[in-house]
Amino acid sequence: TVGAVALDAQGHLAAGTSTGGMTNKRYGRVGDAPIIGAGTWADGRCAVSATGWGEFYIRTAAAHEICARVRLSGDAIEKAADDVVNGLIPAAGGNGGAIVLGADGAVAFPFNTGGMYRGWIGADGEPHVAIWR
Amino acid sequence: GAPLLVIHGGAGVEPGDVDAQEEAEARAALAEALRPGHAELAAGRPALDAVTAAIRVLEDAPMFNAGRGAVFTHDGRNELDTSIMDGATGRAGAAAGLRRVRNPIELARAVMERSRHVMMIGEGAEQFAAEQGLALVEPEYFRTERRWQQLQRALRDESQPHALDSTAPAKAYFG
Repeated sequence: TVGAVALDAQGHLAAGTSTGGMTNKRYGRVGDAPIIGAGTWADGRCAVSATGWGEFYIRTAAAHEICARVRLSGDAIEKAADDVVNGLIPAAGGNGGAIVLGADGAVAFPFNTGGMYRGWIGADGEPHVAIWR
Repeated sequence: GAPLLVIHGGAGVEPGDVDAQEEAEARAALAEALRPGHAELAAGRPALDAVTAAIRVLEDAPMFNAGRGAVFTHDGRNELDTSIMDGATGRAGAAAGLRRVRNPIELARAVMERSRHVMMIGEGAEQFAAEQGLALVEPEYFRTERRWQQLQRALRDESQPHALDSTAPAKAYFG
């Protein structure tokens, strides 16, 4: 799965996700990536693209849940992202990760697998890339 | 207030899953995906353009599970899913079960911007993609030998006793 979240000069956010799904999947199984609110969400405060065991991201409406906590509870981006990806989803039995971006420029990369391919680029125009913890 | 772009190429990779060359290629592809997205933002264009530009590069990169390099289904096919959302307006677009759309993220955006709908699937989605002039490819375009071998291993594993435990997560689930 791949994804991106962006904050533009007008302060607007967007999110997108694209995937080939699960190896050896059958029955037309569909995961969270194309489901708005599960694998992808963006509103005025928060944008999310998720990657992981899709059934659990669907059950928890993970991407929307992160942004809902920011909007309704006033949680910081980092706390909302960590509580959902490293709390709610593992408690349900799933794992994976997400990238989360706030309208204030706050960024979170929570994940609970060995690694997650991730990168970011900001005002300096220099790409930054990481894989492992 | 500065524009910012963040991307991911999937979770689930473990130390030892990739050798030094594969890791270097993945890092280079991630960096390559950031540049066109950042160029959109630097030019004052909307976040949607940056997201689309970055994901298009990642879909074309064979080391990630999206577009070219996608994992195989049980039947030996590639089925692609995608979605996009604009935080400024609440508009959204998605498509699933694609087999011929070269860059699925472009179809998600077309669904959002050029239809009354949010989600399309399968042959209908591909018909819409064709009508919108999006690039279609033969299904073989998405195939990589590494993903094909992953499917063969998964099929072999399926015959093992632990396969009966449907709750057991597998690394292959994430591609």
